Formats: sequence, C-alpha cells, structure tokens
Amino acid sequence: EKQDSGKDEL
Amino acid sequence: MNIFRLAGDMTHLASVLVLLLKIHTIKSCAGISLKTQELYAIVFATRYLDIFTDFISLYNTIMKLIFLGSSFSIVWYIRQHKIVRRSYDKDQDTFRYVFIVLPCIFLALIINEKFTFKEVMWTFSLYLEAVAILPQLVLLQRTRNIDNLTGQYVFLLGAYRALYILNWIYRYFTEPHYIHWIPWIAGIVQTLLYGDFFYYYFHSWKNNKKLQLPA
Repeated sequence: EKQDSGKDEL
Repeated sequence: MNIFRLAGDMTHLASVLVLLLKIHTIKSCAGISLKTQELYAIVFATRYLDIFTDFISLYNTIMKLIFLGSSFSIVWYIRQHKIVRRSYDKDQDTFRYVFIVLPCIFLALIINEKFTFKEVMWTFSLYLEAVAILPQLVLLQRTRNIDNLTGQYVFLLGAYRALYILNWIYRYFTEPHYIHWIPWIAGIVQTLLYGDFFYYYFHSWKNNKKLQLPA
C-alpha cells in the first residue's frame, strides 16, 4: 500500500 | 530489505549498544548529553506505537524492542545508577527541551500524511529525531573536546543517517509508489546537522590528534 510502504523502516 | 538499509540499521544499533555497553563498563557517562538520550527515548516510544498492532516482520519487532530497551536503559543509567549518575555534568547540558519539542509538536500537527493519532505521533518522532542530537552537539562544543566514546557514538549515528539516504534512493528506483517526503526531508536535515561535526572529526583523525571543536 502506498501510504505504508515506508513503515517497515526503523 | 536492501544492503544500505541493513547496514544503516546495524550502524544505528551499534551506536546505541556501544554507548550502553561503555556506560555499563566504565561506569561513567562523562560527555554524554542526557537531554539527547531522553529525546531519543521519546523518539522510539512515539514511533513504535504500532509495535503490538501491526506485525511487519520478526526482524522489525525485535529491532524495535532493542531500540526501546536500550534507549530507556541509557536514560536509567544516567539518571538513576548510583555511580554513573555522579559523572553526569548537569550544568553543561543546558539545552532547553521546549525549543526542540514544541516546534516538533506544532509541525507534526500541521504537516503530516494523515491526521490520525498514530500518524501524528509517527511524524512527530521523525521531526524530533532530526534535531534530537542538538543538545549533544552543544555539549561537545561547550566542553571543546570529545573522547573516543562520544566520537564513535556520533560517528556511528552519522553513518546510519547517510546509509538511510542511500536506502531511500535505492527504494525509490526499485519500488513502485515509494515516495515519502516527510521522512526524507527530516532525514536530510538530520544528516546535515552531522556534516559540521564530521568535518572536525575527520580533520582530527587525519592529523591524529584529539578532536577540538571551534567555539
């Protein structure tokens, strides 16, 4: 999903 | 996961663990800014609100737990440990929290990707992380010399930031829809703050002498 594609980053 | 991201996470992890282990071993926190450490603890606490609600990977969950545990342990050592706390120089660590925290709260409320509690807190953590090193840099300037501990710590943090920028560039070209202006701009600001420090760090390393920052 576009909105959360970077939420796997710390 | 790409090599830049993994290397970035590892240098970030190393910076926190090196600091914690050294404080534990030498029973001293001389030269370390408690304010910066408390701000980092707040950064992790507000960013990882999703830790029990959104499962991303085992790696992700474990890393989050390590960052939360180690950052709060460092704060505990400096504040509570009966020997370590004596080496904390409160009079030199004078940066005011409000100058950092209030602008970050304000910015997070008006500039965010989504106006929800979790998203605003996540955005706040990004803004706060960008400037949380300021009390430490001010302390370095004030004491005008840094030992190996502080030098390695700030060096590892700077390496982590630089590697994350490479990670973003890599992901931008390899993943569809990977556009995140807020973390990118906050991350670039944070990396620039290290630039000045790095200049003096390399200069002193090249001349093989103790680092002296200008007044």
